[in-house]
Amino acid sequence: MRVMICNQKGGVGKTTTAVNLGAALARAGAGRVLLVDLDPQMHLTASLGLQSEGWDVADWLSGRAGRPLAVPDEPGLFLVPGASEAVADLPADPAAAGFDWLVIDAPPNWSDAIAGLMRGADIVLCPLEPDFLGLQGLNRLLRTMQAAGLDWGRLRLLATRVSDRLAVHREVRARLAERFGETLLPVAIRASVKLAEAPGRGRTIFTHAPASTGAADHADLARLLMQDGRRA
Amino acid sequence: MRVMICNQKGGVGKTTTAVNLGAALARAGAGRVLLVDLDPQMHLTASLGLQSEGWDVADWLSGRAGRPLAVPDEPGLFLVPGASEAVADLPADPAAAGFDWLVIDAPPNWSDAIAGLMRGADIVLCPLEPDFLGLQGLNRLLRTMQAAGLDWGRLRLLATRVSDRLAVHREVRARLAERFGETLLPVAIRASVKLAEAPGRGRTIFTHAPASTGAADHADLARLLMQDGRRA
Ligand SMILES: Nc1ncnc2c1ncn2[C@@H]1O[C@H](COP(=O)(O)OP(=O)(O)OP(=O)(O)O)[C@@H](O)[C@H]1O
Ligand SMILES: Nc1ncnc2c1ncn2[C@@H]1O[C@H](COP(=O)(O)OP(=O)(O)OP(=O)(O)O)[C@@H](O)[C@H]1O
Ligand SMILES: [Mg+2]
Ligand SMILES: [Mg+2]
Repeated sequence: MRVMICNQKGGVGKTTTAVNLGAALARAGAGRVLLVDLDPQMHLTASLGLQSEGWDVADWLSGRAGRPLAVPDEPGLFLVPGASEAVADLPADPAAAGFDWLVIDAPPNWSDAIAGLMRGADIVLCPLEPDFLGLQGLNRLLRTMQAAGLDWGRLRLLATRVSDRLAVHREVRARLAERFGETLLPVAIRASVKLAEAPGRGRTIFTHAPASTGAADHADLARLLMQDGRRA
Repeated sequence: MRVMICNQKGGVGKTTTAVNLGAALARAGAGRVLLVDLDPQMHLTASLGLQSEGWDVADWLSGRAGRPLAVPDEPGLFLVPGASEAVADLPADPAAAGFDWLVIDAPPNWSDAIAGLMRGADIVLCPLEPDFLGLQGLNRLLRTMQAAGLDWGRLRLLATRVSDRLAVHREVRARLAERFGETLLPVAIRASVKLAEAPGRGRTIFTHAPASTGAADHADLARLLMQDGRRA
């Protein structure tokens, strides 16, 4: 199963979702999980306290053999580290042999490489903050996907940094549910400072704060996508 | 005075700062203020409930004459609306005749146009969320500026979405103050849902929630930059 996490709107929780969904899938027994850091910011790699030892995402996309990094304290979770130059095109069908799940983190923009990886994905996961600028970002993503000939059939929307006591969050989530139906995932990621602390310690939410809402929400997300995957 | 708001890290509050700083400057009697939407997402334009009537930022940068839009309910505040295609280069010294302040909102990436506008700016304002990924984003921006031969002398850091009850926010702000001294502005923008609501009504924080912390913080920011400007 290939999950492409993307949204050209910045700061919506793409990296936070990639790290913690990957760990949740491996911990739920979904098999071997490969995280891929497609963002030249390399925040997915930094969040795990890792760095490339020579072989990185540019090699992986070009089909050059190499070894993903094992993520400490997360059995079954591996990483293709990021490269500081943006990867322009998608030369080959990137290798995922030996892995059951692929979770790709993208930068906050649009490119042919992103469109290509979306085309090959089983699930296109779009995190968004449920407010006005979040909706603007989503509308632009949908237009861009349409212009690139990508259908929305495998698109799944994930509300992030959610505080249900905020009227704007409740209102926007209700509007998303009305407009998108099952495309809006029934699981949301609540705002939790533990999620913002974990990358500072190079850990996933499961080793930093296993009893937090952040851990529960990402575990729920993994279970949901594992069911979704069987249906796909 | 030209203020360039940028940070290639996404979702740090660039657009939120541009709209409300611009309005605060005009309301504080700083003169005529021109907002410029350099982001192809066009969120600055959408936040004010406006849209381009033909003339946009691509025309402005190429020196083609045109009329900025007057922002309703904000006397003295005008907008150069965004263009949906990214502006690649910086052909001419963009016109600011007749305006006392220029406030430019940039997309979450790096380009020659952004580097060029930074070079011509009196203040380079970098909003950031005071947590680990926020710091990572800042380190990358500093490296990118250095590689482009841009000095940090006019750089000002603005902590955004701040909740002082969070240890990570207190710790990171203390580290920023220690490392950057006066480059870190003594004013911060506190987390406030009113700031996330305002763009949904096409209004600035001053007409949406004049008594909110969001309004007070942006007014403080404007006063501070007006003093900074005199010293510059
Ligand atoms: N549920 C959450 N609760 C609290 N903080 C969060 C949550 N999700 C993300 N954050 C914080 O919000 C900021 C943005 O998240 P993140 O960097 O994961 O977004 P992104 O979409 O990957 O950003 P970019 O567009 O720059 O790649 C980070 O500082 C992160 O720690
Ligand atoms: N101080 C604040 N309190 C609460 N919400 C905020 C605050 N500042 C910004 N936001 C919200 O956080 C999100 C990100 O802010 P904004 O879009 O202004 O950032 P940006 O840096 O311009 O993003 P991009 O990188 O996509 O251009 C928006 O949904 C906005 O409404
Ligand atoms: Mg990211
Ligand atoms: Mg913006």
